[in-house]
Amino acid sequence: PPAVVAVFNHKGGVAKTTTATNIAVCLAARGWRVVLIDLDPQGNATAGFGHTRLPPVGALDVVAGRCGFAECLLPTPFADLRLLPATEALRMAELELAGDETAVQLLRDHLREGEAIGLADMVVIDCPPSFGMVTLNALYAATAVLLPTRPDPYAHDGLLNSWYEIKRLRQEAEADVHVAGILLTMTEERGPLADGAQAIRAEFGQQVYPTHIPGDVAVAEAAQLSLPVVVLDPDGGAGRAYVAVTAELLARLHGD
Amino acid sequence: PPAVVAVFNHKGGVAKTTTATNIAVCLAARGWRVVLIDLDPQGNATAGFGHTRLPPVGALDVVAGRCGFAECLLPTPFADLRLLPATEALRMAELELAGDETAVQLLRDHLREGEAIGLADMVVIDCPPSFGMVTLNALYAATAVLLPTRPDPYAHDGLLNSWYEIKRLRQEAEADVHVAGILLTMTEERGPLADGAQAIRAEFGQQVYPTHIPGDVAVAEAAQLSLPVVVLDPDGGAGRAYVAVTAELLARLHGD
Ligand SMILES: Nc1ncnc2c1ncn2[C@@H]1O[C@H](COP(=O)(O)OP(=O)(O)OP(=O)(O)O)[C@@H](O)[C@H]1O
Ligand SMILES: Nc1ncnc2c1ncn2[C@@H]1O[C@H](COP(=O)(O)OP(=O)(O)OP(=O)(O)O)[C@@H](O)[C@H]1O
Ligand SMILES: [Mg+2]
Ligand SMILES: [Mg+2]
Repeated sequence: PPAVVAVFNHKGGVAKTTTATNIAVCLAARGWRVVLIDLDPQGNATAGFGHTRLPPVGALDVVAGRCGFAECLLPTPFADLRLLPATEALRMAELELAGDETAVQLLRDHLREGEAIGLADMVVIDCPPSFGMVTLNALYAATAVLLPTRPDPYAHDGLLNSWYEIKRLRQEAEADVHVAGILLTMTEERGPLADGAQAIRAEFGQQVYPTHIPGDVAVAEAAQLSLPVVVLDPDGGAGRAYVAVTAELLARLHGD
Repeated sequence: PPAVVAVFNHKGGVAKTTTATNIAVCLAARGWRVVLIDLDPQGNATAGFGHTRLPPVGALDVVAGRCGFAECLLPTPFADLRLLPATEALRMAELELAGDETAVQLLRDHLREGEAIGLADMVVIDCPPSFGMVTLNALYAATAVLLPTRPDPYAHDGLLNSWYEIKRLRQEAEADVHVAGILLTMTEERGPLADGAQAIRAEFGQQVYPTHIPGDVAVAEAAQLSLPVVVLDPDGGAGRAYVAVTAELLARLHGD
């Protein structure tokens, strides 16, 4: 089955979507057959590939068994990268999946036993900033979770919460997802964000990727053009950093 | 009953908590008896008043009827400002409240008919970055909703989604909450964020507050010290702006 990387942090606005999208593009550029799954009802990753309206069928339909994995995949402008899009229906997913203990494993069953096996080498999942049934589906399906965090005080709290939530899943619910590192995003050279970055490195040591993603105006410029920043400005701060982080992620996944 | 202002945007990381906290402090400084309600399971507003651990009883207990409004309120360092804190239990609130159509009105009943009437002139609610039962409780209870948004492409999408979700609530569900304006946050003078701000002003006109909240390093410095930025640096960019926006909000609430 494919390696499945969930990109998660309970805190909002820490660059989960920016990270998931750019890493998926970089993995595909290296020749891996990649599927990016957008599990966020906001649909930013789906919009990031030019879909101004969310498609009628997508990720929740696969999770709920209404549609096969292969038939819901959309092509992207990048060879070897396909998208399982967010849909409007994701907004009601928490209610649709509530109350059914087994519903947390739906996506896992599709990715680990179903059709996905022949279709992709790597799956990247963009998670919403919440910790409900949708995120649980991602974390049960994932073999690894990447925790992006902006080094500010609230996001630092969010990182700690997310870290403990994942530990609890592994211990109590026998989920096998392991943390594939902490990625510092939107960092600055000086000031409170630089202090925050140092504090997180001191606290989490090797878990933090050596490469951080600097604040870079090209990220918003790229989003305006529905392009990943690694494509719009590969030699810029964020572009180069995402290329380097993809290599570091692969090294961690393969246990180097 | 008190005026109830929900601070909401489905998009994560747009300064909902920073805005709710600073406006609550400014309103209290003007002599209004204010209660800040933290409905976000992340508990950033609660941590923002120095609570390193979430208290055992709080907002969800009031919503679910397990605790009276008055007995759950915590004092803050600011006279006339009290906090109804987030608790760990909020993490399971979506599941606890799911499946019960009437559960969306629980907070509204407490704020409009219950004890809150004698206790506060203004209530400010910090919402999570999601659109489930917890946020619905806030929007049904609110008389007005303030929509903070960072002028970047994803948050612009989030603003449009949030705007339509509120319109739909008013039309289909007879909620009486009205939009009390759009607040541009973390803005810049030039570049894509300045372009985004201009686009939002062109699209929403008078709905957008004349004052915007500039990007200001003092916001993260203040969060590190568990202080609102209007207290740490009242003469700085964000500090002055939040004071001005509070006056603009009051003018909109009183229909000037
Ligand atoms: N390296 C960067 N430099 C500058 N801005 C950035 C960077 N990374 C992300 N951003 C900006 O920060 C905002 C938040 O990023 P993004 O939407 O990817 O975060 P998220 O964690 O997915 O948010 P949500 O919690 O709402 O899903 C984006 O609008 C983006 O423009
Ligand atoms: N005017 C500003 N200047 C600089 N940074 C800011 C400003 N306002 C907010 N921030 C930073 O942006 C981050 C996000 O703000 P905040 O946590 O208030 O947003 P939020 O919408 O409440 O996020 P969530 O969706 O996770 O609840 C904070 O860590 C804060 O440091
Ligand atoms: Mg996102
Ligand atoms: Mg918040």
